[in-house]
Amino acid sequence: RAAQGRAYGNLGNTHYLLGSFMEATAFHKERLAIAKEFGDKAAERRAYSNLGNAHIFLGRFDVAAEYYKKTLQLSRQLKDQAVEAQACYSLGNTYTLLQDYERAAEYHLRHLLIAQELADRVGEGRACWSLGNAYVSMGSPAQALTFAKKHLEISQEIGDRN
Amino acid sequence: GQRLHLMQVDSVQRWMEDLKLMTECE
Repeated sequence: RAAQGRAYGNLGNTHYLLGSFMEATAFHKERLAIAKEFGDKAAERRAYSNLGNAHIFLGRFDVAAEYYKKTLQLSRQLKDQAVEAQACYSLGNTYTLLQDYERAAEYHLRHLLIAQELADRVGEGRACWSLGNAYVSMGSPAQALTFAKKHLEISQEIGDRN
Repeated sequence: GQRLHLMQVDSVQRWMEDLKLMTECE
């Protein structure tokens, strides 16, 4: 049964990489059920991330957000800050797709704080870029400028000419 | 409005490009 869970996960990933998102979703749901059966929180967390990602490409941003929230919740339980940061970043982007810029900014800010804590300059730069965009959309150009400047500073530091 | 929308899409599109190849392996 445990091997079956891993096989479902691998099949889900393979369909995802082939761009078959419906099939990927079906396999990841099976994987999720087995992870729950075993109380395997790490596998459950992975399944939620994979399900969130697949729903982005199915255009179901609302469903993706719910899966990413489950990922976030479990990453905190598992005390995995890198995954927590990634979940916040995914949620920020998902709420941008849902055009809920305030909530997007909330998650991008949470991502920024964790990236700073982890001294992840690349992550910090991405968070600043996203926050600049969110504040522009919210009609707050002064705050957007602060983050755009920070984004420039970090990009120069890490040599990201793009 | 259109310009703002394009700016918005830029950072999200970059994320989606990365996401396409992002799988949580077993």
